[in-house]
Amino acid sequence: GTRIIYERKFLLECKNSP
Amino acid sequence: HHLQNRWVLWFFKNDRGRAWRDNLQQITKFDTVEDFWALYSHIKLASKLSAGCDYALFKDGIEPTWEDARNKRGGRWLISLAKERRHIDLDRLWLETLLCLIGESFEEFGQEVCGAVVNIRSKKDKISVWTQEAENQKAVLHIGRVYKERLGLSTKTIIGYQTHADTATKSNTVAKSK
Repeated sequence: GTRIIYERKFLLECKNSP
Repeated sequence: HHLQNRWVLWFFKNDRGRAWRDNLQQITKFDTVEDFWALYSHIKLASKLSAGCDYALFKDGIEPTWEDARNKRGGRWLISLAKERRHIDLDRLWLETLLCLIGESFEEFGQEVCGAVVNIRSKKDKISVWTQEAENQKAVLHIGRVYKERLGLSTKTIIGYQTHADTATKSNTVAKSK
């Protein structure tokens, strides 16, 4: 099946987005 | 942004007056990136916890104990941190560990990952990633390689993998690494 992968850069960007 | 897995954050506070298992508490569960950050920003940093406390992040359905069905044949990649590194590296390394877990950084071997633990202790703090089958060498080595790289550890830094069985029955202070 598909695997949901998040790069650390994306995760860190999510932290700062409102 | 949904995660591949639902994760549970556990907290352990060493209260000698109570049975070990009673000192282990489930804090909350999450399965989105947004809920992870809401939780992370809401709780104390690991470096601020008092000695004897742990955080553990495990997949929903797996308890952060050796006895859990998905841990008893497994082991952990162990990072030991000297006391002076607590206020320099600990929080950065623990966050990177969390991002590896929720981001599924171990590709096809991700299903071998059970969770991760940070132990705050007076002598040495420890961060570990727990995998399900210690004998699954291919998975253990892939996870270890990716993890060590993600933590930015120098190539000369040696990290060890110990089975929980060895850790549980170690006579000396250091269980042998496989």
